[in-house]
Amino acid sequence: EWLQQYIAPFFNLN
Amino acid sequence: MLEARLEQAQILKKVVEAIKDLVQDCNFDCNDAGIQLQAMDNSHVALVSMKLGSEGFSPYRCDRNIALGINLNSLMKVLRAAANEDLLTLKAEDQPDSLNLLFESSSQDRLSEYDIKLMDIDQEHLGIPDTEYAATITLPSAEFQRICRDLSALSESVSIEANKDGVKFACSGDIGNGSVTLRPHTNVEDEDKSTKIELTEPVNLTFSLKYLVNFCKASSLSATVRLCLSNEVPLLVEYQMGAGYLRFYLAPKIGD
Repeated sequence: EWLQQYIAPFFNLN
Repeated sequence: MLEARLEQAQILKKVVEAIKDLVQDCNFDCNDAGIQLQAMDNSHVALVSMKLGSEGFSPYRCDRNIALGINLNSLMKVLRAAANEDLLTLKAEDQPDSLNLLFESSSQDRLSEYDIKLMDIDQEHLGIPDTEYAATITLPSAEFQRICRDLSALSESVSIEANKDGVKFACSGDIGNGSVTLRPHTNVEDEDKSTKIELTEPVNLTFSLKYLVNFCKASSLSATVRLCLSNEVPLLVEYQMGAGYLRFYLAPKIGD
């Protein structure tokens, strides 16, 4: 089972 | 006001074609340096960043910062009316309600003019920091597209493992598994067909193939693509254009 991470935290985006 | 003429409409056509399935609405931020775009995809796992520098236009004029809020499907409908080789001029007032697009055939015997309505999009343009990546791989864009397409037939995700010997794309699915390994080599006749690996430390990351296949729609923009990887940070997939770039960032997958 893979989990896809959100991109926002990597760039300090909301 | 903004007035920007591209020598070939196909540059903007290809950019919009490549990103319209990831992003629906976004701001084209115009200033004296050129036109930039930055948007997250609808599911917030990928980031698109595009720059068309002012030097890529002739002439280019932008007196003050203008954000053009555009629905990309609407823009594509209009851009389909332009031939690839047409001159394309973008015009907008300082506080525009619409964007004017003028297509001129190279023989100058046909002029087409369209206006598309703009929308207010609350979207901040944030500087993405320059990152030192552990591995940078430059390869033919068609090769990367083929690898992503072939492996996506077997699996939803691909691991990309780069070390000094080469880069290995591997996947595993219900029907079996597969891998493609590229070793660095130089094509002396055509530099664009070379595979180059710059490495400070080995990396191994897993990404969604659905997104990579989508990014590869930009392949016609550039003969080569650059993949930049560091462990536990988003992958950067970069297509260079004459006076700018189209970049995609994709967050890695993590094990459960």
